[in-house]
Amino acid sequence: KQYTLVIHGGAGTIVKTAMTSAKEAAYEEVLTKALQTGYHILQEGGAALDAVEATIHVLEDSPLFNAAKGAVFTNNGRNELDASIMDGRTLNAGAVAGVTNIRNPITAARAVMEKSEHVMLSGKGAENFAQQVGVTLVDPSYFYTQDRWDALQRALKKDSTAAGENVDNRQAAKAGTVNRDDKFG
Amino acid sequence: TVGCVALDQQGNLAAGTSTGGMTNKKFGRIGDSPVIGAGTYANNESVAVSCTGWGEFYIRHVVAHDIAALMSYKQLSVEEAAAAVMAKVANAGGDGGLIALDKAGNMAMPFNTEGMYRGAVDRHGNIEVKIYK
Repeated sequence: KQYTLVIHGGAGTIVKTAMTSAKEAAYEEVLTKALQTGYHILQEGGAALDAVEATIHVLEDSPLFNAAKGAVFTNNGRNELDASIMDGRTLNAGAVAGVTNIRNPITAARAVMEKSEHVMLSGKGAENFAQQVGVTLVDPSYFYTQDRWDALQRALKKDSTAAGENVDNRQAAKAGTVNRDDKFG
Repeated sequence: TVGCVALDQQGNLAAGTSTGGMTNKKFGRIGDSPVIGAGTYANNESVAVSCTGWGEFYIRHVVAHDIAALMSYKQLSVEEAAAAVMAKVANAGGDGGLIALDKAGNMAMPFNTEGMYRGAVDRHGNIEVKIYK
Protein backbone atom coordinates (compact mmCIF):
# COMPACT_ATOMS: atom_id res chain seq x y z
CA LYS A 1 0.00 0.00 0.00
CA GLN A 2 1.07 3.55 -0.57
CA TYR A 3 0.17 5.67 2.43
CA THR A 4 -0.28 9.40 2.35
CA LEU A 5 -0.70 10.27 6.00
CA VAL A 6 0.09 8.57 9.31
CA ILE A 7 -0.75 9.75 12.83
CA HIS A 8 -0.10 8.85 16.44
CA GLY A 9 -1.79 9.95 19.63
CA GLY A 10 0.87 8.86 22.10
CA ALA A 11 2.26 5.57 23.36
CA GLY A 12 2.40 4.09 26.81
CA THR A 13 0.55 1.90 29.26
CA ILE A 14 -2.85 1.62 27.66
CA VAL A 15 -4.52 -1.11 29.70
CA LYS A 16 -7.20 -2.82 27.66
CA THR A 17 -9.15 -3.92 30.73
CA ALA A 18 -9.36 -0.31 31.93
CA MET A 19 -10.66 0.93 28.58
CA THR A 20 -14.42 1.07 28.23
CA SER A 21 -15.92 0.46 24.83
CA ALA A 22 -17.30 4.00 24.87
CA LYS A 23 -13.85 5.47 25.56
CA GLU A 24 -12.26 3.30 22.90
CA ALA A 25 -14.91 4.44 20.43
CA ALA A 26 -14.19 8.06 21.34
CA TYR A 27 -10.48 7.62 20.63
CA GLU A 28 -11.21 5.91 17.33
CA GLU A 29 -13.62 8.66 16.34
CA VAL A 30 -11.08 11.44 16.89
CA LEU A 31 -8.25 9.52 15.23
CA THR A 32 -10.50 8.85 12.22
CA LYS A 33 -11.55 12.49 12.03
CA ALA A 34 -7.89 13.55 12.12
CA LEU A 35 -7.01 11.18 9.29
CA GLN A 36 -9.98 12.34 7.21
CA THR A 37 -8.99 15.97 7.74
CA GLY A 38 -5.45 15.46 6.50
CA TYR A 39 -6.47 13.15 3.69
CA HIS A 40 -8.98 15.64 2.34
CA ILE A 41 -6.27 18.30 2.06
CA LEU A 42 -3.89 15.92 0.29
CA GLN A 43 -6.60 14.62 -2.02
CA GLU A 44 -7.34 18.18 -3.13
CA GLY A 45 -3.68 18.65 -4.00
CA GLY A 46 -2.74 20.46 -0.81
CA ALA A 47 0.70 20.54 0.73
CA ALA A 48 1.95 17.94 3.19
CA LEU A 49 2.77 20.73 5.60
CA ASP A 50 -0.83 21.99 5.56
CA ALA A 51 -2.14 18.45 6.04
CA VAL A 52 0.14 17.89 9.03
CA GLU A 53 -0.88 21.14 10.71
CA ALA A 54 -4.62 20.62 10.18
CA THR A 55 -4.48 17.00 11.28
CA ILE A 56 -2.64 17.88 14.48
CA HIS A 57 -5.22 20.60 15.19
CA VAL A 58 -7.88 17.91 15.48
CA LEU A 59 -5.79 15.98 17.99
CA GLU A 60 -4.73 19.10 19.91
CA ASP A 61 -8.35 20.22 20.22
CA SER A 62 -9.43 16.88 21.69
CA PRO A 63 -9.14 16.46 25.49
CA LEU A 64 -8.30 12.78 24.98
CA PHE A 65 -4.65 13.31 24.08
CA ASN A 66 -1.67 14.80 25.89
CA ALA A 67 -1.33 17.88 23.68
CA ALA A 68 -2.91 21.33 23.97
CA LYS A 69 -6.41 20.80 25.44
CA GLY A 70 -6.04 17.79 27.71
CA ALA A 71 -2.31 18.24 28.27
CA VAL A 72 -0.82 16.94 31.49
CA PHE A 73 0.13 19.25 34.38
CA THR A 74 3.59 20.21 35.53
CA ASN A 75 4.65 20.00 39.17
CA ASN A 76 3.43 23.55 39.78
CA GLY A 77 0.01 22.89 38.28
CA ARG A 78 0.49 24.45 34.85
CA ASN A 79 0.08 23.12 31.35
CA GLU A 80 3.32 23.68 29.44
CA LEU A 81 3.19 22.75 25.80
CA ASP A 82 5.84 21.94 23.18
CA ALA A 83 5.48 21.46 19.43
CA SER A 84 7.62 21.22 16.32
CA ILE A 85 7.18 20.93 12.59
CA MET A 86 9.54 20.26 9.70
CA ASP A 87 9.22 20.68 5.95
CA GLY A 88 10.94 17.84 4.08
CA ARG A 89 11.17 19.91 0.90
CA THR A 90 13.27 22.74 2.33
CA LEU A 91 14.57 21.20 5.59
CA ASN A 92 13.16 24.23 7.36
CA ALA A 93 11.93 23.58 10.87
CA GLY A 94 10.22 25.40 13.70
CA ALA A 95 9.46 24.66 17.33
CA VAL A 96 8.01 26.17 20.48
CA ALA A 97 8.65 24.95 24.01
CA GLY A 98 7.09 25.56 27.39
CA VAL A 99 4.22 27.71 26.16
CA THR A 100 1.09 28.12 28.26
CA ASN A 101 -1.45 30.16 26.32
CA ILE A 102 -1.23 29.15 22.66
CA ARG A 103 -4.32 27.25 21.62
CA ASN A 104 -2.59 25.22 18.90
CA PRO A 105 1.16 25.01 19.54
CA ILE A 106 1.76 23.31 16.19
CA THR A 107 0.63 26.51 14.46
CA ALA A 108 3.03 28.53 16.59
CA ALA A 109 5.83 26.13 15.63
CA ARG A 110 5.00 26.66 11.98
CA ALA A 111 4.99 30.42 12.51
CA VAL A 112 8.48 30.19 14.00
CA MET A 113 9.58 28.27 10.91
CA GLU A 114 7.99 30.60 8.39
CA LYS A 115 7.96 34.00 10.06
CA SER A 116 11.19 34.14 12.04
CA GLU A 117 14.84 33.47 11.38
CA HIS A 118 14.90 31.08 14.34
CA VAL A 119 14.19 27.39 14.81
CA MET A 120 13.00 27.16 18.41
CA LEU A 121 11.47 29.73 20.75
CA SER A 122 10.59 29.03 24.36
CA GLY A 123 8.38 30.32 27.15
CA LYS A 124 7.24 33.91 27.34
CA GLY A 125 9.24 34.90 24.27
CA ALA A 126 7.52 32.26 22.19
CA GLU A 127 4.15 33.45 23.46
CA ASN A 128 4.96 37.08 22.63
CA PHE A 129 6.10 36.08 19.16
CA ALA A 130 2.94 34.04 18.61
CA GLN A 131 0.81 37.03 19.61
CA GLN A 132 2.73 39.33 17.26
CA VAL A 133 2.17 37.08 14.26
CA GLY A 134 -1.52 36.50 15.00
CA VAL A 135 -1.54 32.98 16.39
CA THR A 136 -4.66 32.33 18.51
CA LEU A 137 -4.07 32.69 22.25
CA VAL A 138 -6.31 31.41 25.03
CA ASP A 139 -6.53 31.67 28.79
CA PRO A 140 -4.41 28.84 30.28
CA SER A 141 -7.55 27.42 31.92
CA TYR A 142 -8.64 26.32 28.42
CA PHE A 143 -6.23 23.37 28.67
CA TYR A 144 -7.57 22.10 32.01
CA THR A 145 -9.16 18.67 32.26
CA GLN A 146 -10.16 16.95 35.48
CA ASP A 147 -8.50 13.64 34.55
CA ARG A 148 -5.10 15.30 34.09
CA TRP A 149 -5.48 17.30 37.29
CA ASP A 150 -6.28 14.13 39.21
CA ALA A 151 -3.23 12.45 37.62
CA LEU A 152 -1.02 15.26 38.93
CA GLN A 153 -2.45 14.89 42.43
CA ARG A 154 -1.68 11.16 42.34
CA ALA A 155 1.84 11.87 41.13
CA LEU A 156 2.41 14.46 43.87
CA LYS A 157 1.15 12.02 46.47
CA LYS A 158 3.50 9.35 45.14
CA ASP A 159 6.36 11.86 45.35
CA SER A 160 5.63 12.69 48.99
CA THR A 161 5.29 9.02 49.87
CA ALA A 162 8.62 8.20 48.25
CA ALA A 163 10.45 11.15 49.84
CA GLY A 164 13.03 9.97 52.35
CA GLU A 165 12.22 6.39 51.54
CA ASN A 166 14.82 5.55 48.95
CA VAL A 167 17.86 7.69 48.22
CA ASP A 168 18.57 5.89 44.94
CA ASN A 169 15.09 6.64 43.66
CA ARG A 170 15.38 10.32 44.59
CA GLN A 171 18.72 10.60 42.82
CA ALA A 172 17.33 8.86 39.77
CA ALA A 173 14.34 11.17 39.79
CA LYS A 174 16.63 14.20 39.83
CA ALA A 175 18.49 12.81 36.84
CA GLY A 176 15.23 12.26 34.99
CA THR A 177 15.80 8.54 34.75
CA VAL A 178 12.82 7.27 36.69
CA ASN A 179 10.08 6.25 34.31
CA ARG A 180 6.79 6.70 36.11
CA ASP A 181 4.89 6.20 32.89
CA ASP A 182 3.09 9.44 33.56
CA LYS A 183 4.15 11.22 30.46
CA PHE A 184 2.41 9.67 27.52
CA GLY A 185 -1.14 10.64 28.44
CA THR B 1 1.84 13.50 22.58
CA VAL B 2 0.34 13.60 19.12
CA GLY B 3 2.03 13.57 15.75
CA CYS B 4 1.51 13.40 12.03
CA VAL B 5 3.59 12.68 8.94
CA ALA B 6 2.34 13.25 5.41
CA LEU B 7 3.30 12.79 1.77
CA ASP B 8 1.61 15.07 -0.75
CA GLN B 9 0.97 14.69 -4.49
CA GLN B 10 4.07 16.72 -5.28
CA GLY B 11 6.23 14.23 -3.39
CA ASN B 12 6.87 16.49 -0.44
CA LEU B 13 7.12 15.07 3.06
CA ALA B 14 6.33 16.89 6.31
CA ALA B 15 6.29 15.96 9.99
CA GLY B 16 4.82 17.55 13.11
CA THR B 17 4.58 16.71 16.79
CA SER B 18 2.77 18.39 19.70
CA THR B 19 2.89 17.46 23.36
CA GLY B 20 2.03 18.38 26.90
CA GLY B 21 5.21 16.73 28.16
CA MET B 22 5.19 14.64 31.30
CA THR B 23 2.98 14.81 34.36
CA ASN B 24 4.62 16.46 37.37
CA LYS B 25 7.64 17.71 35.38
CA LYS B 26 9.89 20.30 37.03
CA PHE B 27 12.58 22.82 36.20
CA GLY B 28 11.12 23.87 32.85
CA ARG B 29 12.08 20.51 31.41
CA ILE B 30 11.93 20.45 27.65
CA GLY B 31 11.98 17.00 26.33
CA ASP B 32 9.78 14.58 24.61
CA SER B 33 9.11 14.51 21.01
CA PRO B 34 9.24 18.02 19.59
CA VAL B 35 12.99 18.54 19.59
CA ILE B 36 13.96 18.73 15.92
CA GLY B 37 16.01 15.69 14.90
CA ALA B 38 15.10 13.83 18.07
CA GLY B 39 11.32 13.58 17.90
CA THR B 40 10.48 15.28 14.62
CA TYR B 41 12.30 15.17 11.30
CA ALA B 42 11.42 15.33 7.61
CA ASN B 43 13.56 15.12 4.49
CA ASN B 44 12.18 14.61 1.00
CA GLU B 45 15.19 12.41 0.18
CA SER B 46 14.27 9.85 2.79
CA VAL B 47 11.52 10.00 5.39
CA ALA B 48 9.26 11.98 7.72
CA VAL B 49 9.19 10.94 11.39
CA SER B 50 7.22 11.88 14.52
CA CYS B 51 7.99 10.25 17.87
CA THR B 52 6.31 9.76 21.23
CA GLY B 53 7.74 8.38 24.41
CA TRP B 54 10.35 8.85 27.10
CA GLY B 55 11.87 12.01 25.72
CA GLU B 56 15.33 11.88 27.24
CA PHE B 57 16.07 8.70 25.28
CA TYR B 58 14.81 10.16 22.02
CA ILE B 59 17.09 13.15 22.48
CA ARG B 60 20.13 11.06 23.39
CA HIS B 61 19.63 8.78 20.38
CA VAL B 62 18.58 11.54 17.97
CA VAL B 63 15.93 9.05 16.96
CA ALA B 64 14.12 10.77 14.10
CA HIS B 65 17.27 11.84 12.29
CA ASP B 66 18.93 8.48 12.90
CA ILE B 67 16.13 6.78 10.97
CA ALA B 68 16.66 9.14 8.05
CA ALA B 69 20.42 8.58 8.19
CA LEU B 70 20.09 4.80 8.15
CA MET B 71 17.84 5.05 5.11
CA SER B 72 20.16 7.45 3.29
CA TYR B 73 23.52 5.92 4.13
CA LYS B 74 22.69 2.23 4.51
CA GLN B 75 19.72 2.10 2.14
CA LEU B 76 17.55 0.49 4.80
CA SER B 77 13.80 0.41 4.25
CA VAL B 78 11.66 2.61 6.49
CA GLU B 79 10.53 -0.46 8.44
CA GLU B 80 14.09 -1.70 8.95
CA ALA B 81 15.43 1.70 9.94
CA ALA B 82 12.57 2.43 12.35
CA ALA B 83 12.91 -0.98 13.98
CA ALA B 84 16.69 -0.61 14.34
CA VAL B 85 16.43 2.76 16.04
CA MET B 86 13.57 1.72 18.33
CA ALA B 87 15.74 -1.23 19.37
CA LYS B 88 18.49 1.22 20.37
CA VAL B 89 15.99 3.12 22.52
CA ALA B 90 14.70 -0.08 24.09
CA ASN B 91 18.19 -1.45 24.76
CA ALA B 92 19.08 1.76 26.58
CA GLY B 93 15.97 1.42 28.75
CA GLY B 94 13.67 3.87 26.99
CA ASP B 95 10.22 3.29 25.66
CA GLY B 96 7.61 4.79 23.39
CA GLY B 97 6.99 4.64 19.67
CA LEU B 98 7.10 6.51 16.40
CA ILE B 99 5.49 6.90 13.02
CA ALA B 100 7.54 7.13 9.83
CA LEU B 101 6.55 7.63 6.19
CA ASP B 102 9.05 7.41 3.34
CA LYS B 103 9.09 9.23 0.02
CA ALA B 104 7.44 6.25 -1.71
CA GLY B 105 4.54 6.10 0.72
CA ASN B 106 5.80 3.16 2.78
CA MET B 107 5.19 3.52 6.49
CA ALA B 108 6.25 2.09 9.84
CA MET B 109 4.63 2.46 13.26
CA PRO B 110 6.84 0.61 15.78
CA PHE B 111 6.40 0.94 19.55
CA ASN B 112 7.56 -0.97 22.59
CA THR B 113 4.83 -0.06 25.07
CA GLU B 114 1.49 -1.76 25.66
CA GLY B 115 -0.18 0.42 23.12
CA MET B 116 0.05 3.41 20.85
CA TYR B 117 -2.90 5.35 19.50
CA ARG B 118 -2.22 5.33 15.79
CA GLY B 119 -3.72 5.39 12.35
CA ALA B 120 -2.98 5.69 8.66
CA VAL B 121 -4.77 6.51 5.45
CA ASP B 122 -3.67 5.21 2.07
CA ARG B 123 -3.87 7.02 -1.25
CA HIS B 124 -7.33 5.58 -1.90
CA GLY B 125 -8.68 6.98 1.35
CA ASN B 126 -8.74 3.66 3.23
CA ILE B 127 -8.36 4.36 6.93
CA GLU B 128 -6.81 2.10 9.58
CA VAL B 129 -6.96 2.99 13.28
CA LYS B 130 -5.35 0.90 16.04
CA ILE B 131 -4.60 1.23 19.74
CA TYR B 132 -3.07 -2.00 21.03
CA LYS B 133 -0.37 -4.31 19.70
